[in-house]
Amino acid sequence: MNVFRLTGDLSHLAAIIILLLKIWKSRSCAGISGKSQILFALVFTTRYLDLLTSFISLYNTSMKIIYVGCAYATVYLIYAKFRATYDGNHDTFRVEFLVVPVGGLAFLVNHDFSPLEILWTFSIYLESVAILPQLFMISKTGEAETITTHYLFCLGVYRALYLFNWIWRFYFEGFFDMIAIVAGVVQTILYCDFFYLYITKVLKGKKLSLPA
Amino acid sequence: VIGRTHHDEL
Repeated sequence: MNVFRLTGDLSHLAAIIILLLKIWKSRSCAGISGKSQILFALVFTTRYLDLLTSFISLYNTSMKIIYVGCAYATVYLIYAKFRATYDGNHDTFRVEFLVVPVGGLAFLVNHDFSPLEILWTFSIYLESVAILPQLFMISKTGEAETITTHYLFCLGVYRALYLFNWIWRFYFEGFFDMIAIVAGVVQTILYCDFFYLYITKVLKGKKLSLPA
Repeated sequence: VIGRTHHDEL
């Protein structure tokens, strides 16, 4: 555990909590892509199956349970409790275009051809692109609530911090995981455009709106 | 350590 990994995890946790609270307090999931949230629930489910097979630490286990629990709670709020506020007309990204290729890639490029390892690989690849329905939705509507941009910022910063964590681990532990690193780079790059808008607009007190 | 022997990250 190093400072990048810890702050990355906390940033990830903050993102998840911000989104849950935003929906809960406003009693609305307007502007939130339910498809991205289903993909994240799928990501956590397939990655954390090792909760049943191995114990790393109390920190590791509790964070995994919190992430999975919050992911399903978010999906429940969007598709059940506050379904009336869900903006399905703008949430039109075709997720099969992500899930199918990612599934195929997980079968082809993995560390070990075993069920748990393929599912872990699938979750890593899927996570890297799972935000696309949300970004697509924002590009369609041309705007995002400020609280939604805080969520996206924390979520993007988390993987960027993991990149520094992997550099640290490579130098100090000789640890090197090509699959996680490549997927993490892709994931971070997808947020770059958003980071630019967040820094130049939201942090200066303006609402995030895209030119028509 | 090349690759992943166990999943210690989140």
